[in-house]
Amino acid sequence: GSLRAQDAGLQPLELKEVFTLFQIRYNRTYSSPAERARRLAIFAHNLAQAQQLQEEDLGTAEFGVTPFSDLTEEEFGHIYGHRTVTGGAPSVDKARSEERGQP
Amino acid sequence: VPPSCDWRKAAGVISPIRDQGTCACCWAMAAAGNIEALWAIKFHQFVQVSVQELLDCDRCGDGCKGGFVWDAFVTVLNNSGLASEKDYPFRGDVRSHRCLAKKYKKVAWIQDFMMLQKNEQAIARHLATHGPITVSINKQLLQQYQRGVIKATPATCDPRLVDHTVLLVGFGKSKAVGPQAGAQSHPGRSTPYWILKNSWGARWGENGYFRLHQGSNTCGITKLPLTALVDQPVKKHPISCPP
Repeated sequence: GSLRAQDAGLQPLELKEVFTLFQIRYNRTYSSPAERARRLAIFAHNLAQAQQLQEEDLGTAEFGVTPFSDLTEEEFGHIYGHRTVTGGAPSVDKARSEERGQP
Repeated sequence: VPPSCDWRKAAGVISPIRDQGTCACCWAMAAAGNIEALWAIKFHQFVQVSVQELLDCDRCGDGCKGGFVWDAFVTVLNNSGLASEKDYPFRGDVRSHRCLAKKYKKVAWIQDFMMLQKNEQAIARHLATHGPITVSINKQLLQQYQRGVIKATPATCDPRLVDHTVLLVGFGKSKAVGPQAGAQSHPGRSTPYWILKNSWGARWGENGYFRLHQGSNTCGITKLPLTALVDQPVKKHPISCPP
């Protein structure tokens, strides 16, 4: 089964177990024990974040462990996004012709 | 506009979920999904087009560092179509100077592309009557998303900051039975939602898909609705200006 947002309230030992399950499920290995500890801390932060999102969501969404739970927000944004659209993006409003007589 | 629409239920229209891996090519994968779906709807022929060709032949360079859907469509127009995924498979990297467009047979092409009106009713109408379209959204809630319908506010998901492109494949309504239903919604009241196809593999979200609330511009879904135009070529009669 899936790991849920309420896992964020787990005790430290349980959190490590959940993280181990995450590593197995998504086939994650880390280069050193220090790197694993860093990823565990990020994982814990993301679970807390998921719990907060769960509380804020106005729909029926469920947040929790995902394949991206060991990434920081910056890493996730860098890897999976595209260039942020700024004010220079084409706009149908701007492309519309003015009414007759208007400048 | 029908009460619900799900192009996944039409055989051979929606291609399998893609996985962009560590290449930020959501824009190319969404464009490919759009072309594949429209080609299947128009010609009743299932094709899978080459995302790698969109990356290698993109005029803007490194497509694994992001891009825009209109760049993908311009590439398709410039190359007179796209090769198949089978002939020109996805590698997840970019060789900008090794565009192999001329090497392979084209399996699909487009006439043009366009941006739709930026309102959810118009988007739903177009989706139901023409086929899937690409949309760009703010992806910040998707990192922790597992399932269900996301309903955000501008404070929790800024609709102005869109940074991820996906394929919109349908819409529907569900009963509000989630964890927040009692607090924020009337019990039993239906929740309208959009169905979106992501490109993060089938192990993410609802088998690779996710749902956003419909009617509240959740995460900026109305900001950049784009689609290719797939049709039979129309013979254009020359026009001339009277002397």
